[in-house]
Order: sequence, then C-alpha cells, then structure tokens
Amino acid sequence: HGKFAVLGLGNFGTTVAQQLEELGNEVLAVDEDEERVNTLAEEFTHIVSADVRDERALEELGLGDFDAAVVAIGENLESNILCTLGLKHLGVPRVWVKAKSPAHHRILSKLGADRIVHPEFEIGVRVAYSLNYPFVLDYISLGSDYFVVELALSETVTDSTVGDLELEERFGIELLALKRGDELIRDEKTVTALREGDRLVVVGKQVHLRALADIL
Amino acid sequence: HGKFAVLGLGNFGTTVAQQLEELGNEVLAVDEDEERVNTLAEEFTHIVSADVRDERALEELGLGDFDAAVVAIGENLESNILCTLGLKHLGVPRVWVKAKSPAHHRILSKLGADRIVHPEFEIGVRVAYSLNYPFVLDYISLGSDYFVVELALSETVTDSTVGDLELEERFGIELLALKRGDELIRDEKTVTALREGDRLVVVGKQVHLRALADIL
Ligand SMILES: Nc1ncnc2c1ncn2[C@@H]1O[C@H](COP(=O)(O)OP(=O)(O)OP(=O)(O)O)[C@@H](O)[C@H]1O
Ligand SMILES: Nc1ncnc2c1ncn2[C@@H]1O[C@H](COP(=O)(O)OP(=O)(O)OP(=O)(O)O)[C@@H](O)[C@H]1O
Repeated sequence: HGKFAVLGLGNFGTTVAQQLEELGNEVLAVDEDEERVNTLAEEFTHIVSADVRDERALEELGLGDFDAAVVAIGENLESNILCTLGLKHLGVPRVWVKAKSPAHHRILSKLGADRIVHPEFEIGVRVAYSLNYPFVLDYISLGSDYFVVELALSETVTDSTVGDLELEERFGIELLALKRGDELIRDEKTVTALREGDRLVVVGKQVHLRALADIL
Repeated sequence: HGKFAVLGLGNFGTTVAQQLEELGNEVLAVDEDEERVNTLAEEFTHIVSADVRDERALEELGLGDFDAAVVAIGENLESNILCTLGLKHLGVPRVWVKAKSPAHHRILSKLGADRIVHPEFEIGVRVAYSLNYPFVLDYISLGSDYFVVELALSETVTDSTVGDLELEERFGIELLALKRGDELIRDEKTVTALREGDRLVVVGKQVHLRALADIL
C-alpha cells in the first residue's frame, strides 16, 4: 500500500491511476487541462489541475513525500522532461516515465528516470508474436530460451488426453496445467480428455515449443 | 511464415511490421505520409505510400490475398474505421486494429475487427501492477487465481537455499526454476545457494504469492 502520483491523464495515465487506486493505494492524479480534470473528477479520490513543468507546483502538491510518480505526458516532450527532472530533484524514489522515441529514452535515462515505458513498442512486439504464433495466447520468458506458454488447442487434438500428446517424450516439454474456462486442472491433468477451448500451460525451450505448435 | 500488412507507421505500426519481418514473414508496410515512407524505406523490404481509407487502393495493393492486416492508425478515427471496413470487405481473414477509446472499440467490434488492441491501457495495467508489487518482474495469469510469476529476491534471502524458503510447505507455492542472469537452473534448484540478482519462477494462487512477496 503506497502513495503514488500520476502526472498527465491520457489513456495511459488514467489507466495507471485507476488501477493503482483499485489495488488499494493512495493516488494523486494531476493534469493541467481543467476540462480533463473536471471530466475525471468522479473517477478519482484525489485529482487536481496543475502545470507539472513547474517544480514549485510539484513541491506545493507535496510530491516530495510520495513513494513513486508516473510521468504520463505524451506529446509535449518538454513538459515530460521538465516534470521528470523536477520529480527527481524533489527526491521522489521511483520516477517512471512514458517515452515516445529512442532519443527521448536516452534523455530520460540521463535525467535519472528509474524506469522508462514504451507502450506502443511493447504491445507492438506482443502483437507481432501473437500474429506469428497464433496458438500462443500468453507467455513469459524465463531466460536460457525457456518460456512458460499458454497454448490454445486446435481441433485435431480434442478428445485425446494430454497423456496421448506425450509432451515430455516427444517434445521435451513439461505440462504445468490444463486451463478450461476459468478453471485450472493440475492434478488429473494427464488423464483428462481434452475439449475444444481448452488451453495447455507448458514450459520448454523455444525450439521444442515451436515443434509442438506445428502439430497443434 | 505468413503474409502480413501493416497500415499506419507510427511507433506501434512500425514495431509490428519490423518484428513480423524479423520473424521471417512477408510484410507490406503502408502509410499515406510520403515523408514517413521515405524515412522508413531502408527498414522494410516492401513499403508503399497509399491512403488506406480507399478500398480500391487496398485492392490494388493485393490485400485480399493477405493472411492478416494490422490497422495501426491512431489519431484519425475515420481513417482507422474506414480501413478496417475495407479490409474485412476484401475478405482479409484476420484484421487487428488499434483502438483509442471504449467507444472506438465498440464500433470496431461491430465492423468485424478480429482483435482490438489498446496499448496505453494494456501497458498502463502492467505498470500499475509493477508499482504495486515491486518484486514481481513478470507474470501470466493461469486462471482460477493461479499465476506463474517471476520474482526478484530481496537481500534478506540471499545465501539461503531455495530449500530453506520452504515454498511448498509454508506458502503452498511451487518452484519452477531459478533464473540467474541468462541461465535457468531447474535440476538443482532447491539446493542452490541464492545470490543477489537471482529470480524465482514460481506458480501459485494470488493470496499465497502475496504472502511470499511480504517476506521477500
Ligand atoms: N505541463 C503539463 N502539466 C500537466 N499536465 C500536462 C502537461 N502537459 C501535458 N499534460 C497532460 O498530459 C496528458 C497526456 O498527454 P498526451 O495526451 O499528450 O499524451 P498521449 O501520449 O497522447 O496520451 P495517451 O497515449 O496516454 O492517451 C494530457 O491530458 C495533457 O493535458
Ligand atoms: N488514411 C491513411 N492512410 C494511410 N496512412 C494513414 C492514414 N491516416 C493516417 N495514417 C498514418 O498512420 C500513422 C499512425 O497514425 P498516428 O500517428 O495518428 O498514430 P499514433 O497512435 O499517434 O501512433 P503511435 O502511437 O503508434 O506512434 C501516421 O504515420 C499516419 O500518416
């Protein structure tokens, strides 16, 4: 449970602020656009209109006592950068900033931004991988080329059991669980007959996962 | 290996097109802004300038034969929507579209968009969760409140072994692997002495994962 500020209330900033509040944190939402602040007044416990380029404004808002701040200003590079500088100068421990280009990223790095976020790039990579591997619904990289992957099943394998797929023997892949709707089947996973809509949660090396994806 | 078109070359569109090409696909990159197309000419095998609102232009580019198309136009709602309509009308099997609001999303749904992407919202959620759970470096939801999570370790646990943490007995959490740099330790994971910078890859229910996060 922490004290967070979000500066700039576009789609990204509004989402961060709302989610943090839902998770039980104290959130201060800030935007210079009074119309925007009025529109969002119902959504937030603490919301205020201010120009965050101004370090004195940041100080007056008490931002020096916050655990973290998110600079979510997009188009205005100057405001984004000046706000980042001001927050670090006030001693905010974690300042995360949305960047719009590699050059912007380099500047923010030098100014001490603790984490730099590129939403369009990060989701762009995920979209490309999802299009390329249509059966992969979600994944995390474990390093050493290992991934935990949630795979959709094709019709060809329904009515078999997971045991029939021989994931370990044929592909060197370990099955963690079978996901059916909102249910997770872990104990009888190998003997359960597969149905349409089921998903496999597996772990293995990329080359083995691709071999499996080819037969799905 | 497929045939993909990306319409609109902002940060998101450019990323999708580049990643798809790197993954070995045939990619056609399209933008109406000739300056943009000239700037990106070196980056893509196939890049062309065209106004994608015009269904005849889409047809002339042969888009009816593509496996999938990504509509990556941001600000211009009309262009985004007309392009989506045109692609579905040409029979492109998978049309994925970047949306800028819930209202835009509803319109795209009705027009038959196969997947609708909200980069600022999706990354906004991830940022909020990362700020709220600072030890969680990555995760996938398995359903039934189970998550696979990559956790950073705090200094308090280095020099213990994973076995000392008694993840199963104390927390009901299963350890999948220990991640050290780019290396994944799976076989001797329970007896390996933990070092600073190590990460644990675990699976368990959210309430148990939080209990673990509290002692890290
Ligand atoms: N100096 C400033 N002080 C406070 N707020 C600011 C300042 N400059 C810009 N903003 C606010 O930041 C918000 C987000 O900026 P902008 O709309 O440029 O970002 P965006 O990248 O398009 O947003 P998103 O992609 O998250 O929807 C705007 O509502 C704007 O009013
Ligand atoms: N009718 C059209 N035909 C082709 N390209 C178009 C059309 N309308 C807009 N575009 C292009 O789409 C590209 C992306 O649009 P825009 O810059 O509005 O999106 P954005 O959401 O700000 O981008 P991103 O967030 O991905 O950087 C622009 O380069 C623009 O030239």
